[in-house]
Amino acid sequence: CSESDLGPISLNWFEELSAEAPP
Amino acid sequence: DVAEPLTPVPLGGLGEESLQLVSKLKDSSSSCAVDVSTVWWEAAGSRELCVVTACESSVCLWKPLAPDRWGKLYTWQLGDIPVIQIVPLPDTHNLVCIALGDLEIGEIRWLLLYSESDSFKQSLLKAGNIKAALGLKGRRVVNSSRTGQEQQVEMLSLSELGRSRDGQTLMPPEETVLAFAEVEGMREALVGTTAVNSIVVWSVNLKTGQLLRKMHVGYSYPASVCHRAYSDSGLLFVVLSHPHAKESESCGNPAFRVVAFNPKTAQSRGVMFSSLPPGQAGRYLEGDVRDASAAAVLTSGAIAVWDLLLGQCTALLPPGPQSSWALARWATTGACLLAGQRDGTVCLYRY
Repeated sequence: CSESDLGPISLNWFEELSAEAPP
Repeated sequence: DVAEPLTPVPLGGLGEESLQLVSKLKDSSSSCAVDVSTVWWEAAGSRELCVVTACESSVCLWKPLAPDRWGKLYTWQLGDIPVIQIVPLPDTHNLVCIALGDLEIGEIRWLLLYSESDSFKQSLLKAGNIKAALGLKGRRVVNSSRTGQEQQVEMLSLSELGRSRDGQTLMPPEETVLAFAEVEGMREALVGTTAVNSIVVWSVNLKTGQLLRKMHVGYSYPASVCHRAYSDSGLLFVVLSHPHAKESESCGNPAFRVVAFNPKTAQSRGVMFSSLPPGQAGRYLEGDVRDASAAAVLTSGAIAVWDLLLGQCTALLPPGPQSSWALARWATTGACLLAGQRDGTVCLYRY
């Protein structure tokens, strides 16, 4: 995870959002 | 029905040497080109890139006969409902879908092309009030449809023989989805643009069709249409077209824009503008994107081509003396632009 002017970014955004989203 | 061979002709002025006319296809029985696309045709162990042209009542398959010469291989006659769009299936051969309807899509049909068994079949894939449809890798078609207040977003899979297997329902956003784009390199990720100018991200696998994120594009560019999406360095880059964007001093008259979204925070930033070339009146009408190349028909009747990485117009096809341009599509492979005129002529340009 790193900081950018668009907020903290994650290379694994897809996996992380998939784990957070309701099934 | 054999297309005339042409010597490549460089254009004068902007785009000289970047677009060369290679072939011209004209279906003598049709008067108006509705859409044009390409499809791989595999027969007798060889694979050829064919051209598919659609007019309101029929769809034609054109096969290369010799370098720069094309012959019509087959014509599918359709019924009373007009063809309004070809829905190509990337990385698939001998199969193409079409959308039929009046103001909106009422049917999606698949067309099968197997010459060995003389199987040039057609069959219904989906019927309804369909707002958008896109062919995806792996012989899949995603579509959004509405019945009253309820929206359905559905992924349909086709087998090699075209028959539909079970569909998968994706979680719909509240607003209507008007366009889809695959996220390149991420088979399970799909994006869409909605009627209120949002980007929606789904996870599409065999088990779930989760809606992962909805992010607003911004108020400056209403009615954005997504054409291409890819993920890089933790950001989601989406190529959007802006059919209703207003001209501004800083950006001119924008046709395409590359926007970077951070899916973790839903924040976004414009990365690159591709505006109409100086001196071109009017606005963006419709277009197509492949890799870093974008092409669009302008209201002036011209076609403009841009390099999206540079944000620069690289070629301009002025309207012809007898007919203006109506369609601009990239071929599935290779640097080839398919340009359709109002009179039904389709020109192939090497780019």
